[in-house]
Amino acid sequence: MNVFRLTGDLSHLAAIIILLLKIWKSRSCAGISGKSQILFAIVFTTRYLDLLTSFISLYNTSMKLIYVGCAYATVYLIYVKFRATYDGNHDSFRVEFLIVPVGGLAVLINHSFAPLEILWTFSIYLESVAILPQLFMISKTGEAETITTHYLFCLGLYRALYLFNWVWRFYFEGFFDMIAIVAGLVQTVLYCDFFYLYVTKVLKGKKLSLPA
Amino acid sequence: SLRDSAKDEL
Repeated sequence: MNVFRLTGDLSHLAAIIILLLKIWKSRSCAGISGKSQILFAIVFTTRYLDLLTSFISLYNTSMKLIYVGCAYATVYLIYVKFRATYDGNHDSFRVEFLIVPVGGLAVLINHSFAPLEILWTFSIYLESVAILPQLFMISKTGEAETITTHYLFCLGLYRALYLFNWVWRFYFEGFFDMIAIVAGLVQTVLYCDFFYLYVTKVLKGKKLSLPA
Repeated sequence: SLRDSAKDEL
């Protein structure tokens, strides 16, 4: 464990909690892409099946359970409890255009052809594009609530911090995982446009609205 | 293995 991975995990946890609290307290999921949340639930489910097969540490197990639990709770709030506030018209990204190519890529490019490994690889590739429906929805509505921008900032920051974690692990442990690194780079690059708007607008107290 | 040590990441 290193400072980048720990702050990355905490940033990820913060994002998940911010979103869950935003929906729960405002009793509304307006502006939130339910499709992205479904993709995140799939990401955690396919990645954390090793909860059933191996124990790494209390931290590892508890964080995984929190992530999976919050992901499903968020999907439940969006599609069941507060479904009346779900903005389906603007959440129109065709997720099959993500899942099919990612599934194919996971079968073609992986570290080994074992089921858990293929699922882990699928999860890594899917996570790198899972935010696209959310970013697409914001581009369609032309704006985002400030709390939603804080959620996205923490979510984007987490994988950026993981990139530093991988530099650290390569330098000090000689460890690197090309699949995770390339997917993490793609994932972080997808946030660059948002990061620019967040820093130049939201941090100056303005509302995030498009076109910039 | 190299892969296993990746698995300790979330």
